[in-house]
Amino acid sequence: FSAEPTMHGEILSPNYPQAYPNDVVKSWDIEVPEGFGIHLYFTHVDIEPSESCAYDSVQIISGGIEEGRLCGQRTSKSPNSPIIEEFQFPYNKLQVVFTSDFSIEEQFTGFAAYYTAIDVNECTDFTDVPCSHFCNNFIGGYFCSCPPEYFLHDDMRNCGVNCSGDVFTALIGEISSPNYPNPYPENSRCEYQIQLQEGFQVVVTMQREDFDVEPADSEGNCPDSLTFAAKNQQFGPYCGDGFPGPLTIRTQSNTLGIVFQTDLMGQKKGWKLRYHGDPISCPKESTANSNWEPDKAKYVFKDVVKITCVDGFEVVEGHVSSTSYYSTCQSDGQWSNSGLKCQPVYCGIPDPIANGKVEEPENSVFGTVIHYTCEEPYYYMEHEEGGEYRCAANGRWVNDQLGIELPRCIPVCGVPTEPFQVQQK
Amino acid sequence: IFGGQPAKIENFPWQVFFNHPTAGGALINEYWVLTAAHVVEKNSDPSMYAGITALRLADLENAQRLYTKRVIIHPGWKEDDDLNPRTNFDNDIALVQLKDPVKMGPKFSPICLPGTSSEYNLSPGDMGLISGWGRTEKRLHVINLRGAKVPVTSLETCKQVKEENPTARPEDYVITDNMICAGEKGVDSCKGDSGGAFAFQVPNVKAPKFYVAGLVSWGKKCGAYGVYTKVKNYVDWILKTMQENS
Repeated sequence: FSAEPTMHGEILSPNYPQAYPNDVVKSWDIEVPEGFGIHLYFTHVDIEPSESCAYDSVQIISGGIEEGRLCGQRTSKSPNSPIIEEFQFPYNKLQVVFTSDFSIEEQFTGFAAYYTAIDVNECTDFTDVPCSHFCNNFIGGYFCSCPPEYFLHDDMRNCGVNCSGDVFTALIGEISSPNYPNPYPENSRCEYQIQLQEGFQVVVTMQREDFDVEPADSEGNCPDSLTFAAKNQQFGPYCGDGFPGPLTIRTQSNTLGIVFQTDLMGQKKGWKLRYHGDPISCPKESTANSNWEPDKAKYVFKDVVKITCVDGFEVVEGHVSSTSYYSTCQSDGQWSNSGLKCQPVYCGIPDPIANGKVEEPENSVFGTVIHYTCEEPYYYMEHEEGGEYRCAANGRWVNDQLGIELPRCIPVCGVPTEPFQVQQK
Repeated sequence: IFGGQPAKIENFPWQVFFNHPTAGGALINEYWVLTAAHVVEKNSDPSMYAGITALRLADLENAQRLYTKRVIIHPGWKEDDDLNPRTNFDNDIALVQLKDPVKMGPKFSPICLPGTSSEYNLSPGDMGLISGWGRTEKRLHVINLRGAKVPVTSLETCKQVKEENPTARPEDYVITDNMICAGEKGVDSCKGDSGGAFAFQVPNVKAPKFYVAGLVSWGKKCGAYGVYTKVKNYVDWILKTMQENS
C-alpha cells in the first residue's frame, strides 16, 4: 500500500471488522506532507496474543526501526477517549505491518487505526539544534533568527557578527576581538588588516593574560583560533588560555592579515594585541675604502648616509666622478645607489719622455709606482732621484721632487765612446 | 662608450686623446682642438695625443704628441668648487690651441664645424657617431678606441632620468638649449669619453663628410641617455676665438 501524501487516513486489518485470515502479511506506507509529523492511534486492537507478539502482530516501523508492536485484546484506558494506543513521530513517513501466522485457533478481528498529520516542532523535536541562536517553529517548518548586531549566515541556521574589514594603517595601534573582554561571538570569522607604509615591518606584541580563546581539542585542533598571515609566513593558529605564541612577533612585512575564527560554542574572553611599525634596517657595509656619515651602529628606512671615499679612491656616477655620494636606506632593506663603490683613482697611461723609457704599469691605479729611465749611457736624468712616480689621489703621476712634471733626459757630455789610447813614444 | 664596438683611429681621425684624466677632443684644424670645458678646467696644460687607437705606451710613443699653447674655456662656463661634484654643465665647451701644427694623414684629420643654416638642426631620431676610450658596461678603463651610433632624443627625455642623489637641489643638473640629448637603452657615452665629438654627416654633399654637432658632456647615469654640448650654438664664438688668437 502506498499513496500520495495525505493529511489523514485510516488503516484496517484485512476483513476488519471480520476475523482476519491466517498467514497474512500486509503493510502500509504512510506518508504525510513534508514538514509534518504523524500521529498514529489505534481505536481497536484484537490480535492473537503471544509472548512479545511473536505470532500475530501489528508493527509500527519508522526509519527502519520498530517503534512499537501490538497484539492481544486491548481496550481504551480512558472512558472519554476511544484511543487504545497512540504514537507520535516527528517524521513524515511511517510503515505499519500486519502479520498473522498459521496456527490461529480462535477468531480475532484485527485492528483499526487512524493517522493524522501533525505539526512538527523542528526547533525541539530533534536531537540536533537547528539554529545557532533563536529557532522559530511554524506549521510545516521553522526559521532561525539572531540577536541584535548579529546576522544570519547564508546557511540560514547560524548567526555571526560583522567583524571583518577593519584596516589599520597607523604606525601604532591596538586590536581586540569583538566584545573583548566580554565573550566573543560564536560562529564568526573576523578578518583584519594592518597595512603600514613600505619600509616598516609590523611587530605584534601580546600579553599572555590578554588571550583567552577556547582551547584545542585532544588532537590539538583549535575550535576557535587567531591566525596571523604576513607576506611569506603564517603565525598560528593560536588558541587556549594564555597566549601560546611568542609574545613579540616580528613579521618582516609591512602588511599583516589577522583572522579570528570561532565555532558554534564555547565563547571565551577573546584577545587583545598591540602592534607597531618597526622601520626596516639596512646592513652596515664594509667601510674599507670609505667613511660613512653619520656613523651609526644601525641604519633604518629613510636614513641617508654620505659615503666619502678615503684618499686615493673615487666614485664614478655617470660622467662624473667624485669623492663622495649619498645613499638612502630603502623600504626593501637595500641601499640606494648600491651599485656605486669607492674605487681606486685611475692615473691613466704614463706619458712617454724623449730619450727615456717608462715601463707600462699593469694597472694605473692609486698607489702604483712607475720608474722613468734615460737611455744610458748617452742620456742621464736631470734630477738624480727624479725617476720614480706614484699614482696620486688626484689621478696624476707624481714625483716627490718634480710633482707632475715629467723627468728630462739630458745628453751625457764629455764621455768618449772609446777612450783615446795614448801610445808611448 | 656603452653598447659600442671597437674602432680604429682611421674611423675617427679627428679623435684626440687627453691623458690625466682620460678624455677626448676633436681636431678642428691644424692648430685647434675642440673639447669640453670640464676636461680642461683644472688643467691648463693637458697631455694630448692624436692618431692613436690603443692606449699602450708604445702607441703613445709613436703618436703625434700635441703640445698646448693655450686653453680657452667658454666665458659662460661656471667655475666649479672643489668640494662638490659638478652638476651644472651649461656652456661645456673649450678650445685648445696647439703650439705646433698637426701633420694631416690617414690617422690625423679634422672634423668640420656645423653650419648655421637650418639644415644643421637636429631632430629626434637623427643618428650620430660617438667615440672614445671611456668606461664601458664591463670596464672602468679600456685600451682600444670604441665607437657607437646613437639617436638624438628630446631634451625632455634626459630631464626625466631619475635623480638618485637625495641632496640634489632643483638647480642641479639643469638642461638648457645649449645641450643635445641623445642615446637609447644600452648605447651611450660615459666617463672618459668627455670632450669627444658627436659627429653627423654634413647634409647634401656628394662625398660623405662629418661635422661636430655635439661634444660629449655629461649624464646622470651611463647606458641610456647622455647630454652633449650643442656646438652649433658656439660656432660664432669658436670662429671668433680662433681668429683673435691666430
